[in-house]
Amino acid sequence: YQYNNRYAGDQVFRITLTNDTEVQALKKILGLIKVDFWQPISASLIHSNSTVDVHVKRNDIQHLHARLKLERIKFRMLIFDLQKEIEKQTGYPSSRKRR
Amino acid sequence: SESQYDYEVYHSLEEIQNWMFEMNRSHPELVTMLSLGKSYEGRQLYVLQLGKRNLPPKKSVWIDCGIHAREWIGPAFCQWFVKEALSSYKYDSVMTQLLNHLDFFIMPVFNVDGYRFSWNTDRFWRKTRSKNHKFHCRGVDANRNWKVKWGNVGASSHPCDDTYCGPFPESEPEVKAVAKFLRKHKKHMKAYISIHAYAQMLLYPYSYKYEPIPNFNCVESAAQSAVTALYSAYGVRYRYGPAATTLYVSSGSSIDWAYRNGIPYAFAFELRDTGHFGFLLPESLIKPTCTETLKAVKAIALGLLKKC
Repeated sequence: YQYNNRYAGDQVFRITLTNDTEVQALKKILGLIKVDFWQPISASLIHSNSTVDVHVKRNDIQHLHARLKLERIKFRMLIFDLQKEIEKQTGYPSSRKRR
Repeated sequence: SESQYDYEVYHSLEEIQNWMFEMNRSHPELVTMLSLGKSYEGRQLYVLQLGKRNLPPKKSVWIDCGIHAREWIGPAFCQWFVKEALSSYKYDSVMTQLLNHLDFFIMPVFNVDGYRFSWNTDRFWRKTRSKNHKFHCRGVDANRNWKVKWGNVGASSHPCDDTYCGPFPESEPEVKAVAKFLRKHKKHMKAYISIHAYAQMLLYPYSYKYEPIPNFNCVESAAQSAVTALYSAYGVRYRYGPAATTLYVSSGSSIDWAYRNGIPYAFAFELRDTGHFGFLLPESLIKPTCTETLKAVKAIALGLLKKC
């Protein structure tokens, strides 16, 4: 596996914010869970009527899922399994040789 | 060799650098390879100068790719641009005109240490790889490290943040080397273009404030013609406008620095996509993404040959 399979089970959430209450709630949630911001690049840039893409480690997925549900914040999965997507992006060296 | 090089896959830093040597070797009439200095980890900062050799010095365009390590489509585009420029010289009238009247300075991998780290260790690394003697976190956001409103809004002063601006402006040898080169060539440098991902936008100054730039009309029309050209390829729509209002406010960015240092046209492309694959844009999308972006860059460059 590429990167020693470190991204297996990690996911990318797309969270949709419609008002400032949700913005504050999400900032609070993301203050507790270590995520990798994809877009925007930091929590300080989160604003209402926008989407937030975050890379979530597999051990934090349930927690983030539950908290978003609790706060009734809309979200969907952009990438279900990051490791698989990484393998697909460049194909493993052996497939490259095949190419 | 050149004919076997696959521009529709992502390449390691070593492959890209070997490819640059090959481009320099096989196109002596149009290509010169430069090194601007060394990165934090001691890697060469290579640039390819493209353009017909003639005197006096010509108007110049700078294109850098890969300021943020995980945005792999950037380096892929820089290589695509060089390949298309060289293969279509004398066959495509526009590219022939551009290479006869402009010099292009292409930096396929700005953040060489970060790219290598993203290729081998952490796919989603963004920053450089400099060390901070007080914190265990490494790296500076090379697009927050330029001496323009440095360390201000939209940048972080915490070394562990992804938007860390660094201990001082141009603290990163990569940024310092490019800034020094652009300062040296300032007289002839008419456009600065920086390739990023993902948002599908074409941004121009300012990032750090909402005030419009003095030559707003000319820059806006150049941006409009660029995104129109881009759209003509596959119908992909890019938003365009001042970075502060179109994306978000941030300080210490390269396009603001370039503009404030006298380069009249400064753009940052945020290439595909808008989040479906994000940084993991598949290799199957390298060709369409680079084809449409090339049209946009040619439109911007052509605009430099006309009066605005």
